[in-house]
Amino acid sequence: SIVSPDESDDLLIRQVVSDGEDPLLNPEHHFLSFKKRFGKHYANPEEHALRFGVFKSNLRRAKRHQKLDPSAVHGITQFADLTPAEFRRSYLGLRPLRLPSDAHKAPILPTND
Amino acid sequence: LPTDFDWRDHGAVTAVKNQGSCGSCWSFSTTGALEGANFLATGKLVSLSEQQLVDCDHECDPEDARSCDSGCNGGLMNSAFEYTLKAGGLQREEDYPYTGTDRGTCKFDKTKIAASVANFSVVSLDEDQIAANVVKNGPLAVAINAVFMQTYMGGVSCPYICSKRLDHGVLLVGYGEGYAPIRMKEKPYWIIKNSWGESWGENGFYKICRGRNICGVDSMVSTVAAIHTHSQ
Repeated sequence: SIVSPDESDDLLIRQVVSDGEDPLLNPEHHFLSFKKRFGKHYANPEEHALRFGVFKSNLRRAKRHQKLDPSAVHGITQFADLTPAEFRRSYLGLRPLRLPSDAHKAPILPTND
Repeated sequence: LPTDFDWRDHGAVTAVKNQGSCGSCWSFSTTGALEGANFLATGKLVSLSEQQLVDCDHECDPEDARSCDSGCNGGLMNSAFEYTLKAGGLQREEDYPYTGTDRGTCKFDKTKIAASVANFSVVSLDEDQIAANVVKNGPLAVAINAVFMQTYMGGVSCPYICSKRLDHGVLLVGYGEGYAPIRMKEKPYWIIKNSWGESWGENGFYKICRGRNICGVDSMVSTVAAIHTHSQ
């Protein structure tokens, strides 16, 4: 992590306790709740096993995100059975941008008073 | 500038939409910005058609002919504004409803245009300018790196590290300030409307902290102005 001098004071206190249950301790239960909540059905046992594996990996990922982003809440969303690549392919869709040199720039607005 | 501002409180933001399993985020960002601009121009909030963009907009990046708007395979808000300008405008959502696929043909009906683009511009990277533009011109089409959004459930997202590689199109509808217990101080944030349904995030919205171009949110910001058109 790179910390600039003006934000170093932000990092002095880090949460080291949690009163929430760690989903990693009981992934089967959380996968069952996830399937029920988001109406997920899988075609066959192989697909189910594959998705459960991805789900467990995403639980670890959510935990990592929580450590890196403590002021937000990270956890199980409707995308918890998708790999990052599947997520990008299906739900993101921004083409790379090369702004033309003649792009019309918005006029600078006054921001004082 | 006001210390906080939210276009949802002023009636310029339609209900959260759902793009489904289709990479059409760019079309939702585009319609959201034009819905807001059209509200400012006409005083009426009209939900606009993303499917028209998905089916009919194949506008290419003027600097790269291989990078063209391409339905569920992705697109760019600035190119979509260019298409809308050339086509004459966008139809209402109800006249050209969203299907979540790009396998259909273009069914654009020029006689049913509900909102038209007068012009559009890119806003500088300066956060005060972004805030001034959202207050003056309405919600802004912005791009972001969505890596933390896959697991986001609520709160103000302020990751210590986040790539600035832009991969998702969203709508900036306002800004605010909230107390961050972990940092023990008030932290300013942008309010972002997403297109993954109301069950994602905070009723479909995302809060990301302001101040240092987190996840590239300040990098590609576009403002649009609408002209009033009578729909038939």
